[in-house]
Amino acid sequence: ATFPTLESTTNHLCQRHHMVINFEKLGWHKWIIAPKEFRTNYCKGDCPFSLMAFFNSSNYAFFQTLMNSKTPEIPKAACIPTKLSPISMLYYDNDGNIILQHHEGMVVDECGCG
Amino acid sequence: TQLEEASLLQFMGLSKVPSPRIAQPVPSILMKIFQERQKAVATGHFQKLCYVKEFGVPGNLIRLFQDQGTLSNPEEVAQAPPCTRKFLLFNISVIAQDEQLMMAQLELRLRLNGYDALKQDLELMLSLVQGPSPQSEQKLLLRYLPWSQGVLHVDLLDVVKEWNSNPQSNLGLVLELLPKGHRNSTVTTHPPDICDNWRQSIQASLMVVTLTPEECPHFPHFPRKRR
Repeated sequence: ATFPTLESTTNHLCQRHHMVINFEKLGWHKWIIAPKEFRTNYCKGDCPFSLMAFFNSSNYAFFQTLMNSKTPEIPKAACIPTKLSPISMLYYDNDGNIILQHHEGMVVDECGCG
Repeated sequence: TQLEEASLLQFMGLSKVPSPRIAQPVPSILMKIFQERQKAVATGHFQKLCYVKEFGVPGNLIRLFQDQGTLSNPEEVAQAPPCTRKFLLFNISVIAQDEQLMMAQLELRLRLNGYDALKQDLELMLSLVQGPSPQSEQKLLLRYLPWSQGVLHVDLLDVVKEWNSNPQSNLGLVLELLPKGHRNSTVTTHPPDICDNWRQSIQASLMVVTLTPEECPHFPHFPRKRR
Protein backbone atom coordinates (compact mmCIF):
# COMPACT_ATOMS: atom_id res chain seq x y z
CA ALA A 1 0.00 0.00 0.00
CA THR A 2 2.98 2.28 0.50
CA PHE A 3 3.97 2.24 -3.13
CA PRO A 4 1.95 3.76 -5.96
CA THR A 5 0.33 1.20 -8.23
CA LEU A 6 2.79 0.09 -10.84
CA GLU A 7 1.78 -0.04 -14.43
CA SER A 8 1.89 -3.36 -16.26
CA THR A 9 5.03 -2.22 -18.08
CA THR A 10 6.82 -2.03 -14.74
CA ASN A 11 5.88 -5.53 -13.62
CA HIS A 12 9.50 -6.59 -13.82
CA LEU A 13 10.49 -4.06 -11.16
CA CYS A 14 10.91 -4.87 -7.48
CA GLN A 15 7.52 -5.29 -5.87
CA ARG A 16 5.57 -7.61 -3.63
CA HIS A 17 3.53 -10.50 -4.99
CA HIS A 18 0.76 -12.33 -3.18
CA MET A 19 1.41 -15.78 -1.79
CA VAL A 20 -0.91 -18.08 0.14
CA ILE A 21 0.56 -20.77 2.37
CA ASN A 22 -1.89 -23.62 2.85
CA PHE A 23 -1.01 -25.81 5.82
CA GLU A 24 -3.02 -28.74 4.50
CA LYS A 25 -0.87 -28.85 1.38
CA LEU A 26 2.21 -28.89 3.61
CA GLY A 27 0.68 -31.78 5.55
CA TRP A 28 0.66 -29.71 8.74
CA HIS A 29 -3.10 -29.42 9.14
CA LYS A 30 -3.19 -32.22 11.73
CA TRP A 31 -1.31 -30.15 14.27
CA ILE A 32 -1.82 -26.53 13.25
CA ILE A 33 -5.26 -25.65 14.57
CA ALA A 34 -5.51 -22.11 13.22
CA PRO A 35 -5.11 -20.43 10.85
CA LYS A 36 -5.77 -22.99 8.13
CA GLU A 37 -3.73 -20.89 5.75
CA PHE A 38 -2.02 -17.55 5.88
CA ARG A 39 -1.69 -14.88 3.30
CA THR A 40 1.65 -13.26 2.85
CA ASN A 41 3.74 -11.84 -0.01
CA TYR A 42 7.09 -12.40 -1.57
CA CYS A 43 9.46 -9.86 -3.13
CA LYS A 44 10.56 -10.15 -6.72
CA GLY A 45 11.82 -7.79 -9.39
CA ASP A 46 14.68 -5.70 -10.65
CA CYS A 47 16.32 -2.86 -8.79
CA PRO A 48 17.57 -0.47 -11.52
CA PHE A 49 19.86 2.31 -10.40
CA SER A 50 17.65 5.02 -11.88
CA LEU A 51 14.73 3.99 -9.65
CA MET A 52 16.56 3.29 -6.41
CA ALA A 53 14.98 6.23 -4.60
CA PHE A 54 11.54 5.02 -5.60
CA PHE A 55 12.18 1.59 -4.11
CA ASN A 56 12.85 2.73 -0.57
CA SER A 57 16.41 1.53 -0.96
CA SER A 58 19.14 1.51 1.60
CA ASN A 59 22.26 3.64 1.11
CA TYR A 60 24.18 0.41 0.78
CA ALA A 61 21.94 -0.68 -2.11
CA PHE A 62 22.78 2.53 -3.98
CA PHE A 63 26.48 1.83 -3.71
CA GLN A 64 26.16 -1.82 -4.61
CA THR A 65 24.16 -1.00 -7.73
CA LEU A 66 26.63 1.71 -8.63
CA MET A 67 29.50 -0.74 -8.24
CA ASN A 68 27.61 -3.27 -10.39
CA SER A 69 27.57 -0.78 -13.26
CA LYS A 70 31.36 -0.55 -13.06
CA THR A 71 32.16 -4.08 -11.94
CA PRO A 72 29.56 -6.64 -13.15
CA GLU A 73 30.98 -9.33 -10.83
CA ILE A 74 29.36 -7.45 -7.98
CA PRO A 75 25.63 -8.27 -8.15
CA LYS A 76 22.90 -5.68 -8.23
CA ALA A 77 20.97 -4.85 -5.11
CA ALA A 78 18.32 -7.46 -4.40
CA CYS A 79 14.59 -7.07 -4.07
CA ILE A 80 13.98 -7.93 -0.41
CA PRO A 81 11.36 -7.48 2.33
CA THR A 82 11.74 -4.12 4.06
CA LYS A 83 8.77 -4.41 6.40
CA LEU A 84 7.45 -7.58 8.03
CA SER A 85 4.61 -8.28 10.44
CA PRO A 86 3.79 -11.21 12.74
CA ILE A 87 1.01 -13.76 12.68
CA SER A 88 -0.55 -15.68 15.54
CA MET A 89 -0.67 -19.45 15.39
CA LEU A 90 -2.59 -21.99 17.45
CA TYR A 91 -1.12 -25.48 17.33
CA TYR A 92 -0.44 -28.76 19.13
CA ASP A 93 3.09 -29.52 20.26
CA ASN A 94 4.73 -32.95 20.53
CA ASP A 95 3.03 -33.67 23.87
CA GLY A 96 -0.44 -32.75 22.67
CA ASN A 97 -0.38 -29.44 24.53
CA ILE A 98 -2.02 -26.46 22.84
CA ILE A 99 0.16 -23.43 22.09
CA LEU A 100 -0.92 -19.94 21.10
CA GLN A 101 2.03 -17.89 19.97
CA HIS A 102 2.70 -15.04 17.65
CA HIS A 103 5.63 -15.41 15.31
CA GLU A 104 7.51 -12.37 14.13
CA GLY A 105 8.46 -11.72 10.54
CA MET A 106 5.92 -13.99 8.89
CA VAL A 107 4.13 -11.59 6.55
CA VAL A 108 5.91 -9.38 4.02
CA ASP A 109 4.23 -5.97 4.05
CA GLU A 110 6.68 -4.03 1.90
CA CYS A 111 9.52 -4.76 -0.47
CA GLY A 112 12.52 -2.65 -1.37
CA CYS A 113 16.03 -2.84 -2.72
CA GLY A 114 18.78 -3.75 -0.34
CA THR B 1 12.90 -30.24 1.97
CA GLN B 2 13.07 -32.19 5.24
CA LEU B 3 16.02 -30.08 6.36
CA GLU B 4 14.12 -26.88 5.62
CA GLU B 5 11.06 -28.23 7.42
CA ALA B 6 13.19 -29.10 10.45
CA SER B 7 14.61 -25.57 10.50
CA LEU B 8 11.16 -24.04 10.42
CA LEU B 9 9.94 -26.34 13.20
CA GLN B 10 12.96 -25.45 15.31
CA PHE B 11 12.08 -21.80 14.83
CA MET B 12 8.67 -22.61 16.28
CA GLY B 13 10.25 -24.37 19.25
CA LEU B 14 9.47 -27.89 18.01
CA SER B 15 11.86 -30.77 17.52
CA LYS B 16 9.70 -32.67 15.02
CA VAL B 17 6.36 -32.51 13.30
CA PRO B 18 3.83 -32.97 16.12
CA SER B 19 1.46 -35.86 15.76
CA PRO B 20 -0.94 -35.54 18.67
CA ARG B 21 -2.44 -38.93 19.50
CA ILE B 22 -5.42 -37.40 21.22
CA ALA B 23 -6.16 -33.91 20.02
CA GLN B 24 -7.66 -32.25 23.05
CA PRO B 25 -10.45 -29.83 22.21
CA VAL B 26 -9.47 -26.18 21.96
CA PRO B 27 -11.09 -24.13 24.73
CA SER B 28 -13.27 -21.33 23.43
CA ILE B 29 -11.22 -18.75 25.37
CA LEU B 30 -8.09 -19.70 23.40
CA MET B 31 -9.91 -19.45 20.09
CA LYS B 32 -11.26 -16.05 21.14
CA ILE B 33 -7.77 -14.80 22.06
CA PHE B 34 -6.46 -16.09 18.73
CA GLN B 35 -9.16 -14.17 16.84
CA GLU B 36 -8.47 -11.01 18.85
CA ARG B 37 -4.79 -11.29 17.98
CA GLN B 38 -5.57 -11.70 14.31
CA LYS B 39 -7.57 -8.47 14.49
CA ALA B 40 -4.70 -6.72 16.30
CA VAL B 41 -2.25 -7.78 13.58
CA ALA B 42 -4.63 -6.67 10.82
CA THR B 43 -4.92 -3.22 12.36
CA GLY B 44 -1.21 -2.93 13.16
CA HIS B 45 -1.68 -2.93 16.95
CA PHE B 46 1.27 -5.21 17.64
CA GLN B 47 1.53 -4.12 21.28
CA LYS B 48 -1.70 -6.03 21.92
CA LEU B 49 0.18 -9.24 21.12
CA CYS B 50 2.07 -8.81 24.39
CA TYR B 51 -0.95 -8.48 26.64
CA VAL B 52 -3.69 -11.03 27.26
CA LYS B 53 -6.63 -8.86 28.14
CA GLU B 54 -8.88 -11.89 28.67
CA PHE B 55 -6.73 -12.84 31.68
CA GLY B 56 -5.54 -9.33 32.53
CA VAL B 57 -1.86 -10.23 32.39
CA PRO B 58 1.09 -9.37 30.14
CA GLY B 59 2.11 -12.28 27.92
CA ASN B 60 2.81 -13.28 24.35
CA LEU B 61 2.81 -17.06 24.66
CA ILE B 62 -0.09 -19.12 25.96
CA ARG B 63 0.14 -22.84 26.57
CA LEU B 64 -2.50 -25.31 27.65
CA PHE B 65 -0.73 -28.28 29.22
CA GLN B 66 -2.34 -31.69 29.23
CA ASP B 67 -2.48 -33.69 32.44
CA GLN B 68 -0.12 -36.65 32.05
CA GLY B 69 -0.64 -38.02 35.53
CA THR B 70 -2.71 -41.04 34.63
CA LEU B 71 -0.03 -42.28 32.31
CA SER B 72 2.74 -42.08 34.87
CA ASN B 73 1.13 -43.35 38.03
CA PRO B 74 0.56 -47.12 38.00
CA GLU B 75 -0.60 -47.06 41.62
CA GLU B 76 -3.57 -44.99 40.64
CA VAL B 77 -4.55 -47.46 37.94
CA ALA B 78 -4.53 -50.23 40.51
CA GLN B 79 -6.43 -48.18 43.06
CA ALA B 80 -9.60 -49.85 44.26
CA PRO B 81 -12.93 -48.03 44.68
CA PRO B 82 -13.71 -45.45 45.94
CA CYS B 83 -10.53 -44.32 44.12
CA THR B 84 -11.00 -40.71 45.13
CA ARG B 85 -7.35 -39.75 44.68
CA LYS B 86 -6.19 -38.64 41.28
CA PHE B 87 -2.59 -37.88 40.44
CA LEU B 88 -1.95 -34.88 38.15
CA LEU B 89 1.31 -34.22 36.33
CA PHE B 90 2.16 -31.42 33.91
CA ASN B 91 5.34 -31.53 31.90
CA ILE B 92 6.26 -27.84 31.70
CA SER B 93 9.86 -28.43 30.61
CA VAL B 94 9.25 -26.69 27.27
CA ILE B 95 9.08 -23.32 29.03
CA ALA B 96 12.35 -21.61 28.12
CA GLN B 97 14.60 -19.99 30.69
CA ASP B 98 14.10 -16.52 29.26
CA GLU B 99 10.31 -16.69 29.51
CA GLN B 100 8.70 -14.84 32.40
CA LEU B 101 5.78 -16.65 34.00
CA MET B 102 2.77 -14.40 34.21
CA MET B 103 -0.13 -16.74 34.87
CA ALA B 104 -0.62 -20.40 35.72
CA GLN B 105 -4.16 -21.54 36.18
CA LEU B 106 -5.28 -25.08 36.84
CA GLU B 107 -8.65 -25.93 35.37
CA LEU B 108 -10.57 -28.84 36.82
CA ARG B 109 -13.56 -29.83 34.80
CA LEU B 110 -15.92 -32.18 36.57
CA ARG B 111 -18.32 -34.25 34.58
CA LEU B 112 -20.21 -35.83 37.37
CA ASN B 113 -21.18 -39.00 35.58
CA GLY B 114 -19.58 -41.08 38.32
CA TYR B 115 -21.00 -39.15 41.22
CA ASP B 116 -24.15 -37.52 40.03
CA ALA B 117 -26.30 -40.20 41.58
CA LEU B 118 -25.15 -38.93 44.97
CA LYS B 119 -26.42 -35.40 44.35
CA GLN B 120 -24.24 -34.26 47.20
CA ASP B 121 -21.90 -31.31 47.52
CA LEU B 122 -18.32 -32.32 47.02
CA GLU B 123 -15.21 -31.65 49.02
CA LEU B 124 -12.20 -31.09 46.82
CA MET B 125 -8.68 -31.07 48.16
CA LEU B 126 -5.61 -30.31 46.09
CA SER B 127 -2.15 -31.13 47.39
CA LEU B 128 1.37 -30.66 46.15
CA VAL B 129 3.48 -33.81 45.97
CA GLN B 130 6.83 -33.22 47.63
CA GLY B 131 8.08 -36.75 48.16
CA PRO B 132 7.26 -40.44 47.86
CA SER B 133 4.96 -40.67 50.87
CA PRO B 134 1.47 -39.19 51.13
CA GLN B 135 2.54 -37.56 54.42
CA SER B 136 4.84 -35.22 52.51
CA GLU B 137 1.99 -33.74 50.50
CA GLN B 138 1.43 -30.03 51.02
CA LYS B 139 -2.22 -29.02 51.02
CA LEU B 140 -2.89 -26.20 48.60
CA LEU B 141 -6.63 -25.96 48.48
CA LEU B 142 -9.74 -27.25 50.17
CA ARG B 143 -12.99 -26.25 48.57
CA TYR B 144 -16.59 -27.31 48.62
CA LEU B 145 -18.36 -27.63 45.33
CA PRO B 146 -22.07 -27.76 44.72
CA TRP B 147 -22.73 -31.10 43.05
CA SER B 148 -23.92 -29.43 39.86
CA GLN B 149 -20.90 -27.15 39.44
CA GLY B 150 -18.69 -28.17 36.54
CA VAL B 151 -15.52 -26.10 36.39
CA LEU B 152 -13.03 -24.92 38.97
CA HIS B 153 -10.01 -22.66 38.41
CA VAL B 154 -7.05 -22.63 40.78
CA ASP B 155 -4.19 -20.13 40.72
CA LEU B 156 -0.92 -22.08 40.66
CA LEU B 157 1.49 -19.33 39.65
CA ASP B 158 3.83 -19.70 42.63
CA VAL B 159 3.85 -23.49 42.31
CA VAL B 160 4.64 -23.41 38.59
CA LYS B 161 7.37 -20.80 39.16
CA GLU B 162 8.99 -23.20 41.59
CA TRP B 163 8.63 -26.12 39.12
CA ASN B 164 10.14 -23.97 36.38
CA SER B 165 13.13 -22.82 38.41
CA ASN B 166 13.67 -26.25 39.94
CA PRO B 167 12.33 -28.94 37.54
CA GLN B 168 13.13 -31.76 39.97
CA SER B 169 10.55 -30.37 42.37
CA ASN B 170 7.78 -31.05 39.84
CA LEU B 171 6.45 -34.27 41.32
CA GLY B 172 2.87 -33.46 40.47
CA LEU B 173 -0.32 -32.80 42.34
CA VAL B 174 -2.86 -34.98 44.06
CA LEU B 175 -6.53 -34.27 43.76
CA GLU B 176 -8.91 -35.77 46.26
CA LEU B 177 -12.64 -35.61 45.81
CA LEU B 178 -15.11 -36.79 48.41
CA PRO B 179 -18.77 -36.27 49.13
CA LYS B 180 -18.96 -33.36 51.58
CA GLY B 181 -18.67 -34.40 55.20
CA HIS B 182 -17.18 -37.82 54.51
CA ARG B 183 -13.52 -36.93 55.04
CA ASN B 184 -13.47 -37.88 58.71
CA SER B 185 -16.34 -40.29 58.54
CA THR B 186 -15.80 -43.86 59.60
CA VAL B 187 -18.46 -44.96 57.15
CA THR B 188 -17.09 -45.36 53.65
CA THR B 189 -19.43 -44.21 50.95
CA HIS B 190 -18.76 -46.11 47.80
CA PRO B 191 -19.50 -44.20 44.67
CA PRO B 192 -21.71 -46.09 42.27
CA ASP B 193 -19.19 -46.24 39.44
CA ILE B 194 -15.84 -47.86 38.95
CA CYS B 195 -12.46 -46.13 38.86
CA ASP B 196 -12.27 -45.67 35.10
CA ASN B 197 -15.54 -43.85 35.17
CA TRP B 198 -14.28 -41.71 38.02
CA ARG B 199 -11.10 -40.76 36.20
CA GLN B 200 -12.99 -39.88 33.09
CA SER B 201 -15.23 -37.62 35.13
CA ILE B 202 -12.34 -35.28 35.96
CA GLN B 203 -10.29 -33.50 33.34
CA ALA B 204 -7.41 -31.30 34.39
CA SER B 205 -5.42 -28.84 32.31
CA LEU B 206 -2.94 -26.11 33.12
CA MET B 207 -3.11 -22.79 31.31
CA VAL B 208 0.22 -20.95 31.43
CA VAL B 209 0.93 -17.47 30.10
CA THR B 210 4.52 -16.34 29.65
CA LEU B 211 6.23 -13.25 28.33
CA THR B 212 9.36 -13.40 26.20
CA PRO B 213 11.50 -10.25 26.47
CA GLU B 214 12.86 -10.60 22.94
CA GLU B 215 9.37 -10.75 21.46
CA CYS B 216 8.02 -7.94 23.63
CA PRO B 217 10.94 -5.52 24.11
CA HIS B 218 8.64 -2.52 24.16
CA PHE B 219 6.54 -3.86 27.00
CA PRO B 220 7.16 -1.75 30.10
CA HIS B 221 6.80 -4.63 32.53
CA PHE B 222 10.47 -5.54 32.31
CA PRO B 223 13.08 -3.82 34.43
CA ARG B 224 15.40 -1.86 32.18
CA LYS B 225 18.89 -3.19 31.69
CA ARG B 226 21.80 -1.11 32.93
CA ARG B 227 23.54 0.69 30.11
